[in-house]
Amino acid sequence: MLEARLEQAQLLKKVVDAIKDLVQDCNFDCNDSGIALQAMDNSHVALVSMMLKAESFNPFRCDRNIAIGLNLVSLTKVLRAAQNEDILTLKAEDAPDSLNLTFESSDKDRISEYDLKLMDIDQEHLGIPDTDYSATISMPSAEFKRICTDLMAMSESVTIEAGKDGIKFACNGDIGNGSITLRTVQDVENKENNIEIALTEPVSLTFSLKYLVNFCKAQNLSKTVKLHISNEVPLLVEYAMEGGSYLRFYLAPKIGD
Amino acid sequence: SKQQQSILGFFSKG
Repeated sequence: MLEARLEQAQLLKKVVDAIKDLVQDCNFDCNDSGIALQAMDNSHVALVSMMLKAESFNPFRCDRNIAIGLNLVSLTKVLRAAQNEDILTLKAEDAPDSLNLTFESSDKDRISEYDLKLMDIDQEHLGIPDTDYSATISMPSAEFKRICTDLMAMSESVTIEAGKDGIKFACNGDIGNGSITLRTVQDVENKENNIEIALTEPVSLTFSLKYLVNFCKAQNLSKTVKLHISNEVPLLVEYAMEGGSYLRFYLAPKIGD
Repeated sequence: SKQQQSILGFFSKG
């Protein structure tokens, strides 16, 4: 059986909030290393890969592989009843037809308990190849969100160009064009303001802004975001959480002239 | 113009 206790419900609330507009029905695959989710959006352009490591829970117990088939809209309805600071416990049997959730207020004067019906979801897993990306950019997640939102007002697509002089986000729309160039920032006092660019070769790729703006809903999960880019392969946008947990989004590029 | 690729063109099934 699964028993997983989170000190603060907000972690799960934020993760589900960040992905529920991209994917609807998906399995939470539980085993002794944690809770994983992999799902594509309906148009097969983006892929979500979530890993909530056992270390992010206290305690975490799951002695078998358990697939918890969830509708994220339904899960959101239940999670709305949890306060951010509530202690959240997930429980499920080995072959579950429901997921038990309890929310305990931090001063322990209220316990809410819900059982959510599960679904049988036949989900195909995709093999994601290990990639040595040509460019890895680490930046404040709020900055990335602002760039994507600003450029989406002008265009459907953004071209991300990483070179030795920095990283450029450029778009071309009906009303004109725009670009934002970022250079390396080293803020010793406030490391979360850093912009780090690791480059092995220059890259330039075009992506749909609609999806990038959607990924930015994960901004609350982490103060920084990492973009991993190589020519001709999907972009990886990664939000890291405490305990080695992460939320990753892969986005297929737009290719051609 | 540029064509949106599918993620399935890059990641293998199974």
